[in-house]
Amino acid sequence: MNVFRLAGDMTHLLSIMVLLLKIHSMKSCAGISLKTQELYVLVFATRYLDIFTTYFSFYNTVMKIVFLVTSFSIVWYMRHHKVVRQTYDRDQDTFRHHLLVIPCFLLALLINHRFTVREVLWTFSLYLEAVAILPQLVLLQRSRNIDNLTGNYVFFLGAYRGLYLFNWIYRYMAEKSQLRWIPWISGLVQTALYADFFYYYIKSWKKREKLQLPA
Amino acid sequence: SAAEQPKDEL
Repeated sequence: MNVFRLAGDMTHLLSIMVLLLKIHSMKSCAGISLKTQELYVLVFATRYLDIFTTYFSFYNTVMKIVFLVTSFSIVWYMRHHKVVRQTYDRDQDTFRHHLLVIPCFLLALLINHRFTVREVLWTFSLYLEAVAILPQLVLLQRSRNIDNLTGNYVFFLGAYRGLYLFNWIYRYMAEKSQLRWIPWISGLVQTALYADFFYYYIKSWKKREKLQLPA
Repeated sequence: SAAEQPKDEL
């Protein structure tokens, strides 16, 4: 495993820890899109179907379990925890996320590496992950008040896939890995969707001002 | 048919 891949995974883990910290310590999910969190549950559930059938490494298995358990528990907190769920911005989080699931699934049926259940679902998870942040970005844009934990959560989440891009370049060059267009293009789209957010995040950080996205 | 894509990433 190269340094970009490890840094990417750690950033991903960090983003989830930041979100859990917000939920646990502030007992709040204000500014967090339940729609995006539900999409991540679907992403991990369809990608990690091989968890009990294919063993890569201890690291790999543990990380998969962590991503599955944390994504499920975040959704549980937002829907059912008696304090946390009252802080959910239901009226602002109106993105129709089902409209992302269907086209991603159709695309995975059409464009995949091999037409098997496992390969199509894995491909679907990559396409869906690329766009899963959209409800969250829309909610951020509607929020007048973005707290630091929410801003950092989205920043780390975006940085994770950006680091994976470097990992793929490294693997292609150094390890002579095969061409992997599906994850590469999905990852590129995923990172590009954050460009606008990154711009305002870094700008506010430099000026030491509170993060606010233009409507 | 093509081989499965490697899935050693997260």
